[in-house]
Amino acid sequence: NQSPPPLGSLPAVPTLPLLQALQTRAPGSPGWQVGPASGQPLRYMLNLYRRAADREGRPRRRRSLGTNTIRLVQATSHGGQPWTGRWYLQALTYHLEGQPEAEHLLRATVVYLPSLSLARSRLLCALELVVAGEASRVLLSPTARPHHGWAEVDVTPYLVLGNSSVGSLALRHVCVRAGRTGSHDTLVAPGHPFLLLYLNDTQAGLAPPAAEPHRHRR
Amino acid sequence: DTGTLAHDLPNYLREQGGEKSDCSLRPFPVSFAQLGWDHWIIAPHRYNPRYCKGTCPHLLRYDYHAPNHAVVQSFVHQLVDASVPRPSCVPYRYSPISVLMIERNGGILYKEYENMIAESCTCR
Repeated sequence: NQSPPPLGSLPAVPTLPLLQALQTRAPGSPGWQVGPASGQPLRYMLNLYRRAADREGRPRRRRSLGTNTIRLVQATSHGGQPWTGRWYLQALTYHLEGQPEAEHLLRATVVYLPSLSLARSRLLCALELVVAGEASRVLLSPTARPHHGWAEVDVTPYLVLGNSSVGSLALRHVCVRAGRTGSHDTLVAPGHPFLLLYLNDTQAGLAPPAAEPHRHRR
Repeated sequence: DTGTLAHDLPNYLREQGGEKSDCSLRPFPVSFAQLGWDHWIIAPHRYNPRYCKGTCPHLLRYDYHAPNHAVVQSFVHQLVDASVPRPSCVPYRYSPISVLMIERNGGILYKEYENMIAESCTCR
């Protein structure tokens, strides 16, 4: 029944390995504004977490996800008016720079909603991969339908070219409003598709670096 | 002299006030809200690494998975030289923990950190 120590009394560098490992990721002072991780991406990852781990945070089954690290990368859009009549078109870029070296890419998928119901119509969506600038585009078809109407497209081959990985991925999110002509729905922009990187972190089991001074062999 | 040791074990336990003094797992919950990290650690809400504490009995039972050396050290402490300490009560098995967190650039990261929760104790 010890009362929790006042925060001020916590050591500057927490001694628990997990806290040390997490601190290296801490986004800075508590006043740091939380990034725009909300809405669909957050709900998707929370569902993924609840399937993979219990309330104490212990993974339910060994490697049920097939990997120990999954990163959701949000898209940046290029601005401009995406609606033209019934058509919605949004150019998106996913930035992949700065991935930690210890995290090796196993698989990459883009997750999106192929169909959204509006009040009086429906939005049907697809993805196009933009290759070599705008020179050519490849229509991406879903490779899996995990749950709750989501669709996944495997884009691993487009991220790993030979032995190197690309710095960004460019897509076009194309939707068309299907429904009776003249039915006027408010123009609701669909959420941006998000990129999931399935990574193997080879350092997930290590204690923080420099835990012990190097001892000379006698 | 193992016979005499086995003979006085129940008394020894009673002296120590019962089972709890034996080497065993203890809870140590840390809430991320206490650390002021709950604005970027989405799940779990708390982390309970647990720890091992207690006295290693003279006779190390099989469920402690104690190595042979620990058995020898316990005898040395009891029968030869009390300045040699008894084996220590330390974690034996660990389990990983999964953490869901928001990254600086607004991404969301699911990561499993190995060996972060003590699951059982041993004497060694």
